[in-house]
Amino acid sequence: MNIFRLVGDLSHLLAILLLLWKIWKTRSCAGVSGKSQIMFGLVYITRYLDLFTNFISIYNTTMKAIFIAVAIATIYLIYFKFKATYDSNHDTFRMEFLIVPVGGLAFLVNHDFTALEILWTFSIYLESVAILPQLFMISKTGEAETITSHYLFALGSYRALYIVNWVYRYYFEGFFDLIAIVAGCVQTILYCDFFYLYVTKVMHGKKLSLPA
Amino acid sequence: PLDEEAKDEL
Repeated sequence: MNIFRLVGDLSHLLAILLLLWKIWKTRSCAGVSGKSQIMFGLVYITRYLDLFTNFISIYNTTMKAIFIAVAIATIYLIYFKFKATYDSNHDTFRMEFLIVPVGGLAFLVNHDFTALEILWTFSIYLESVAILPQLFMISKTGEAETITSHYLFALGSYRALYIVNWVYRYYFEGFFDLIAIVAGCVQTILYCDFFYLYVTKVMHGKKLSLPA
Repeated sequence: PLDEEAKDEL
């Protein structure tokens, strides 16, 4: 464990708790892409299948359990409890256009052709594009609530910090995982446009609105 | 290929 990965994990935890809190407090999931949340749920479930079989540390097990629980709770709030506030007209990104290619790629490019490894690879590839429906929804509505933009900033920062963690681990531990690194770079690059808007607008107290 | 402990990241 290194500081970059720890701060990255905490940023990730902050992001998903922020979103859950926003939906619960405002009793509305307006502006939130349910499709992205479903894909994040899939990411955690396929990645943390070894939750009960492969004990790494208390921290590792606890965080995995929290991520899965919060993801399921968020999906529940969006599609059940506050279903009336779900903006399905703007959440129209076709998930199958992401899940099918990612599933195929996981079969073709992986470290080990075993079920667990292919599911882990699928999870890594899916996570890199899971935010697309959310970014697409914001581009369609032309704006995002400030709390939603904080959620996105924390979520994007987590994987950016993981990239720094991978550089650190390469130089100090000689460890690297090309699949995670390439997918992590793609994932972070997808946030660049948002990061620019966040820094130039939200940090100056303005609302995040995309140029019409 | 990476050994098993490599999957220590979230």
